[in-house]
Amino acid sequence: SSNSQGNAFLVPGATVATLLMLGVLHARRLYDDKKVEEAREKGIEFEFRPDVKATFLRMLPLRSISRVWGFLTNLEVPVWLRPHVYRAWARAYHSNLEEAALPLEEYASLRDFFVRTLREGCRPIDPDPYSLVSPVDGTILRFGELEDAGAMIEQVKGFSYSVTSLLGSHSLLSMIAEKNTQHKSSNIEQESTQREKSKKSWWWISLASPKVRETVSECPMKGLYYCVIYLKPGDYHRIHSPVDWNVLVRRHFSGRLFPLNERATRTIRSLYVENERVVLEGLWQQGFMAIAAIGATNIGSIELFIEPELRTNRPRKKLLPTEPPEDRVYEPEGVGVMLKKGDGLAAFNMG
Amino acid sequence: STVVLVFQAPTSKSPKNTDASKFRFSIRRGDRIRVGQALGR
Repeated sequence: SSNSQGNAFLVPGATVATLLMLGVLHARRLYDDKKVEEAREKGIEFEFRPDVKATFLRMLPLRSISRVWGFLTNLEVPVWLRPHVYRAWARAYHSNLEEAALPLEEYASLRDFFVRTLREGCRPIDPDPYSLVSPVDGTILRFGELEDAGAMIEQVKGFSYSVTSLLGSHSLLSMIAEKNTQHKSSNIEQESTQREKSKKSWWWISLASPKVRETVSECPMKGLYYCVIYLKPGDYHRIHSPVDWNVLVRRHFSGRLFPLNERATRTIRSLYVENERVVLEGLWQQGFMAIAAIGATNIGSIELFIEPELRTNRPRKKLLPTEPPEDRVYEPEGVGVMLKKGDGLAAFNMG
Repeated sequence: STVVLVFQAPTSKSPKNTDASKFRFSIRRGDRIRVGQALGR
């Protein structure tokens, strides 16, 4: 009987101990985040510093965890429970429920709620024809001008990644950079050998079209700019078009699914060039334009409204950490898909 | 999740462009931004 009494206390004891431990870890996490927030307000920036947790994350089956999360959040919530679940989510992640386009009962699952649209007029598009607008809601992490296509973007102080590793080595950008050098040296035979060498590659074909070539040649000497925007879990997660532009190609990197929060950017190297991401490249009136949508463990899915059949966060067939990216050229070649400033373009989703 | 924009725009480095046509950001690091708000002009 003492044995069975011992067992009777085992389960509740273990449960209480686990909850206590999780509580302590969460408190510690809140304390760390508060410290980072205070430091940021003082203008102090933490340097890049890998830690044990980052190494540990590399061993975890993050893609499976992400897919299980997607399965759970896709489960249908009973209608009577929906307002309570979505209000709890909104409270935890500071979402603004007033802006949701539909009554809360209409969202069948947390995943449906997460990718909600907003009521008409909630996001007015800046009317200035010379403005470039934000494609998402979020926090500005970094922005600036780059020397050239080979330039580096700082992930955090002390660690940078190259634009070509983010967009891919076959990026239209590298071709424009080449044309810039050709334009400078205006060496004609170099251009014809270039055509021979890369007759097959898509961007040479797409550049054959007059519209694209005139856009590229009209702006021989432009600056190259970038902007990095972080979306918190409670933010509106649809992506809109920043300008009027033609989307010529989509490039999908299956990659990894590390978390993308503030701590991860300080401790995991090459985060943005290792994680699963979808890159859209094309041309606007000033030249090259690209948007890279980068997934994370909890938000591993990227849905394109211009290519609904694209699936991301697929179960990994091979254990290759980095498969080559998969390109798709949008028809008609050289013109692609035309989007107006503010048009809905894509959406992140959970799992 | 994170979105990275990379784009060409007029810069004051090229001889043809006057400073007036150089692209300028209208944001600061750490700013909260919403869809449709200008990042620069």
